[in-house]
Amino acid sequence: QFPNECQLDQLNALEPSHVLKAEAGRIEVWDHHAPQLRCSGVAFVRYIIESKGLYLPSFFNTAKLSFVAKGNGLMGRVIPGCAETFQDSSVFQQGQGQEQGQQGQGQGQQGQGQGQSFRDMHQKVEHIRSGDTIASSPGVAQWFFNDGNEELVIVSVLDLASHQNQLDRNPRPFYLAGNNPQGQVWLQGREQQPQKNLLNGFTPEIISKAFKIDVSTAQQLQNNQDNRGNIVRVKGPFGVIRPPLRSQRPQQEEEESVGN
Amino acid sequence: GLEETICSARVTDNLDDPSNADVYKPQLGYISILNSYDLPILRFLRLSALRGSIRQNAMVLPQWNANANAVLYVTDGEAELQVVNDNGDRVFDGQVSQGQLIAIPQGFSVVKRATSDHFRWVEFKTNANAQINTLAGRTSVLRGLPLEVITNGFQISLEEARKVKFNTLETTLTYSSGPVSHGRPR
Repeated sequence: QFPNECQLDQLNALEPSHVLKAEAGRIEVWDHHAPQLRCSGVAFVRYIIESKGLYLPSFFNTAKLSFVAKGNGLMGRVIPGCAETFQDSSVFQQGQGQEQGQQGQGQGQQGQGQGQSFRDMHQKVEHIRSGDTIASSPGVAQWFFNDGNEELVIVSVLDLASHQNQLDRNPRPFYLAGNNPQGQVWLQGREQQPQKNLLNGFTPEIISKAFKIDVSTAQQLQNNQDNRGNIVRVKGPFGVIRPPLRSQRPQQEEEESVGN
Repeated sequence: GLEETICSARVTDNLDDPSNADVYKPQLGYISILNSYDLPILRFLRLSALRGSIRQNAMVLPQWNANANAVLYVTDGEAELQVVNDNGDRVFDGQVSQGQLIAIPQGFSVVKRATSDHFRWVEFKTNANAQINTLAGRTSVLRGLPLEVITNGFQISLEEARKVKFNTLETTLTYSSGPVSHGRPR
């Protein structure tokens, strides 16, 4: 903090100062240099995700606490070291699964061993709804998807003064996918540059070696021609494995719990 | 009470002993981590260290420090490094060699590939339990994402997404031959 940063003689209600438009929504950023936010050491962001909009995976340089102000959807995180505990049902049909497993092997899922077959496996995905408060650690990738019909509005505070922020007092999102043609307009010196995803910074050769894929696929991962922004529209089904919604629990299960 | 805590506290640990390796591939090398679980006093310092020793053409898969800055000092040999910042720009693309130092800020992704017989380095991290996240590999962030997020995010086919997600079975060290660096940062 600079000296006298909290010498505030007047407070005022703040509106967002920057809007990042994207294919399926927008991200509104409050100016974190505003005196009262600077004194508080926080930045504030509002995500407005349209129906079928996917906010692409990103992580930040500091702790973040979010609140779902409106709508409902899905939220996924990828925490280092956690297993992909969400697997699709074909894994659980053991006998049948075995046959499929062999078959599965043939479909290029080499090296899975044990002959298991599956459509997908990934880390935990949760339903989020209005009122939910979501904690995010620095460096942990997170994505949101609006599977409802109304807008999904999420507001977040980023604690720039936290000791967990090892960088400067600026909110710095790192995107794993996508491309933001407008750039990090809230950062001085970045207004004119598009913000690309992390893979874009590596040479395609490195990416192809790291992922063991061909160079053309590696180049696709760099989203060079992509102008959709950080919230993209999902066309067609979004077949992410998800638990049933609380209200969808089987009737019998609920009666049992009442009996107890 | 002090003599039972601070005075008798262990303050040293050796990182050059491969038998303590946390990551080990006989053909490629090893990586040892020293954090506050290994050396409790680091909790007070809020610092940790990492020691790496890899052979030629071994590559440390692209990764980022989730909760720490890192300062990498080369003790032996040479390696090619690429570092990418929050804007997706490559801010370092070149060789590092013995005696040199490079800082890798929190969140910046880095890939290392040994170009000499042995590349050895020590990394000091500004968190007592520094966590890394990898971009590729069996415990990577891409592996943890649903296929639909990958297909929609990168606009690639389901089949390509499967390859991106599952082809690399290693977690940290892999083999990588041939040049991967293109000189100056973009």
